[in-house]
Amino acid sequence: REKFQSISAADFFYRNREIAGFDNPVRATYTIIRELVENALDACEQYSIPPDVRTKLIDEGNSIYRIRVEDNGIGVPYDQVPYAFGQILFGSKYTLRQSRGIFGLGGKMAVLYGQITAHSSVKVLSSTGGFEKYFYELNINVQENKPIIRRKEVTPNPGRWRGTIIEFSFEGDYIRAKPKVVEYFRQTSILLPYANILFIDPDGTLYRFDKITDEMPKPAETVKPHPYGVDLEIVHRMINATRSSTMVDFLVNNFHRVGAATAMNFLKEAKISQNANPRTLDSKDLLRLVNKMKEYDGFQPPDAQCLSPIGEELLKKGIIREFRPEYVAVTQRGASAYAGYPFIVEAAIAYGGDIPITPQDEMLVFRFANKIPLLYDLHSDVTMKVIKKINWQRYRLDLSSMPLAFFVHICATKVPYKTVGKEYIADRPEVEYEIEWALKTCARDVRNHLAKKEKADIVQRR
Amino acid sequence: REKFQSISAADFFYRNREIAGFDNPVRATYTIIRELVENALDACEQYSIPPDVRTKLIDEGNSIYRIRVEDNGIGVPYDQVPYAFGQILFGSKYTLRQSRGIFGLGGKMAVLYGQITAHSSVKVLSSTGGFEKYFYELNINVQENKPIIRRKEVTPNPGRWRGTIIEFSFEGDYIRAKPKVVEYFRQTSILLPYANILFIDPDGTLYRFDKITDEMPKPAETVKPHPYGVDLEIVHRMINATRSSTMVDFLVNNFHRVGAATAMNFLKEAKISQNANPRTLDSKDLLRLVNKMKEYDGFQPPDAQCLSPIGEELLKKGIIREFRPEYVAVTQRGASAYAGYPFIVEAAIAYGGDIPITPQDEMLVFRFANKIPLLYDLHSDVTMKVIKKINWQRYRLDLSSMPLAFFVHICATKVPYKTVGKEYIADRPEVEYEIEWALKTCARDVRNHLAKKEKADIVQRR
Ligand SMILES: Nc1ncnc2c1ncn2[C@@H]1O[C@H](COP(=O)(O)OP(=O)(O)OP(=O)(O)O)[C@@H](O)[C@H]1O
Ligand SMILES: Nc1ncnc2c1ncn2[C@@H]1O[C@H](COP(=O)(O)OP(=O)(O)OP(=O)(O)O)[C@@H](O)[C@H]1O
Ligand SMILES: [Mg+2]
Ligand SMILES: [Mg+2]
Repeated sequence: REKFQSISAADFFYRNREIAGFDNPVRATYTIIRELVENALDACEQYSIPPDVRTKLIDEGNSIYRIRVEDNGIGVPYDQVPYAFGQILFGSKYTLRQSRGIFGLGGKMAVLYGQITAHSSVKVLSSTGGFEKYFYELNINVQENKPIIRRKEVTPNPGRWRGTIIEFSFEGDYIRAKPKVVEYFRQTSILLPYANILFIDPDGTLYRFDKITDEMPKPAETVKPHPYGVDLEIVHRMINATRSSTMVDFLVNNFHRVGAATAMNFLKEAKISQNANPRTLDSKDLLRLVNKMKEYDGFQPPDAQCLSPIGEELLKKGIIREFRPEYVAVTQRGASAYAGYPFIVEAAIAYGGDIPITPQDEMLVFRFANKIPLLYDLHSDVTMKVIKKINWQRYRLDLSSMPLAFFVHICATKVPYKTVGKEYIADRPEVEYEIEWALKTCARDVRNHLAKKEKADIVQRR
Repeated sequence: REKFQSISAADFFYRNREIAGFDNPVRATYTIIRELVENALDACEQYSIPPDVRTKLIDEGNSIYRIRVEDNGIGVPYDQVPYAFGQILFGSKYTLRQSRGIFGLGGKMAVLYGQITAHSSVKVLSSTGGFEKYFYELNINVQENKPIIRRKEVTPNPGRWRGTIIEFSFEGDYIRAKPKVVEYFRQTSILLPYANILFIDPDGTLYRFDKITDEMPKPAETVKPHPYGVDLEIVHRMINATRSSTMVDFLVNNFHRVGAATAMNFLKEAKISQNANPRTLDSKDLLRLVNKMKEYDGFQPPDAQCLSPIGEELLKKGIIREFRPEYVAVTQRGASAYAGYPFIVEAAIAYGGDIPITPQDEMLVFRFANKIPLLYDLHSDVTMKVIKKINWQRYRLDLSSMPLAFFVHICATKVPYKTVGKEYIADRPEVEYEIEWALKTCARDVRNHLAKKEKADIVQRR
């Protein structure tokens, strides 16, 4: 009576693409640019390559646009290209390390959108800097979620070029999307004073953000899971894959910052034998292990090697370049964690210069997550919740009469996005707490500057 | 250098479960109950079975709860049970017909959450009313996205019982989730005056909503896609599956409300030969076909047989039972469509009775989509956007001083949810328009009632 069927992950995201940010041609134009530029920036920063990302959007008429993004990043290995761009839920960012990408979905959704609205295939040219470079023309077989290789060419790479060029057409609406697209590039460059970012739009306008420093943040390193982030599924997988024959070895080899002494202490408290073979634990033991792990307070907190914050100096440089403010207060909080996932909040408040005075309900708030600018759903976001909560008068900051701009950057191994389209961030209490303290620290700093300035003015007038 | 991997759909939703409404134990408690009850109600209504759905939530201590939902619905066929409850992206609601379920995900996410937080497997007892009933104990193999059958028993079904019972444990927080959970049952019953709904909570409190009528809306029927909702992927699949050997037959057999005459006329305008074999169309032809289909104005609009609105009478009954208002204005708009997907808006405004006077920023707004109560993200939802836009003073309705309650129900073959957790609805212009007109119609109706009443009072006083 009921007709049962299973569908592939590609079919699911094809049918429900508005959930991934592809609601309509305006939003799709923005999302496509965002997804491709973020892939390019990840490919550079992960390997300490000063990013050089060039985006071109051409109007082909009939609402069809052609997008081309070129980067000087690490490139995509020859045999992975078809899957990287043609199979949904495939990628290299499923590890515990900060990166813009996390779902293994974004680039493919962009390609899929071009395929269904403009019958376009995607052209990818890439090289990892070796003797050859390779070109692919691909489509996605949606029902089976696998790539369709239309064309494949391997050519010599005498210049040892390394990078990726991706190009395809799609149905868009640049006229309506333009303000958000331009703002996306502008905000991206605020956090990346060490990157060359170029955008040529369909009107031929060149938007260019040249780097002003060679200094880059240290890249994030992949870490093992932290005990506080554990659940039964993770532990099951670890046990199935482990070669450790004792529980102490198992814990030391599989978890972040767990040494032999800590492991032995913990196992004693969890009443699990230190020499037991992990594979002999029954489901009662496993449940007790997981629950005890989450509450044992003898574990070292997660450290920040898996994160790559911008840093106070670079953040300041980026803000100064864009706004030339009279004063910028920046702060980077220490590493914190929610559910075992480490994160760091960086914040800034800038005053004066090119910053306009805005009405209180139109405050200038710039939000970033893993260096991705968030331009939608401000009022659902945790940052806005915190800003509304803070009593700014305590810091003698009058939001309605002073030229102020607020910046909040959250970097995490797992950003608590509420949506697949990465629009805004859920309000985790630990994250909320860190944002609040970061902003208050900056507020105090700005207040002190304004107080000094006021004093100096008074002295001067006498 | 980069480590590439693909993950299953189950692994994706396991890693990103907050995107499906499983952020934390409080929200999970609500979402689990919601998903199971919605499955039960669909199983009844789709087959005109007056629903009898009984939910029990037991506190097992240590934040672990056991949920049990029993229904008298159509049951799940023997061979489909493992996939229906153990394979993500599997179900019977992938068709073009109104139902609460659409993703093939909800029930499984609930089971998965119980599996990872409480090591629970799911117990399912079901029968489609035949000679046998069958019991399964299942888990989900997350990495491979397939069911693990722990136990399976087929037993005689002498009473020809038909229905489904599902039971498992999970880590929850009923104390915090309680207000939303109770509200969910209450709002569900408002739209279902023909259903018996029962909920026994961990404190032993019985919430009971008995039916007050036997009259049910006619179930929705599956329809073919409408030309306005077409895209290249859909057309490709139709062509691959079709046995039609001419374009006229192909259109008539594959699309909703397209007759031979309309098909011939359309093909002439699209400059595609009427006798061409669909499989001979090249990609240029297909793109022209799809684009022309979307703009050809000679197609009949989608009709409403694939929808199942509550109807003005039943909606009124449900509101009266719950609020005993002095007056209820209800309206059902005609069928409309967005992107080829038909939808109908039903709305009501109730005045007086048990309805309290609420401050304007805390208005009583009840939102429903395919009969699912939406209890989150009111301010991001399209309904709130419309309510804020309407000039209520024109209808002499003072929201801050009158006891008013607003009800909006959208039924569609594809509700434009913004999230996998079905929290709120995107603002499609066609939907916005329909909600606006429905509410204004009700507002006028209430205003007329109040004007009459005022007149009668004046006459009486003389
Ligand atoms: N420009 C590029 N340079 C190098 N590798 C790339 C590039 N673009 C994509 N890739 C590779 O392809 C993979 C898939 O990209 P995709 O955007 O689909 O998913 P993701 O970036 O991993 O996650 P998300 O969905 O969050 O964006 C990436 O993980 C990366 O390994
Ligand atoms: N109580 C039930 N009675 C009958 N069939 C059921 C019941 N619960 C689940 N099913 C079947 O199992 C399938 C999968 O349910 P699941 O909740 O995972 O997805 P869905 O309801 O199709 O979509 P959604 O993710 O939107 O809820 C359903 O499509 C239905 O066919
Ligand atoms: Mg990506
Ligand atoms: Mg369901």
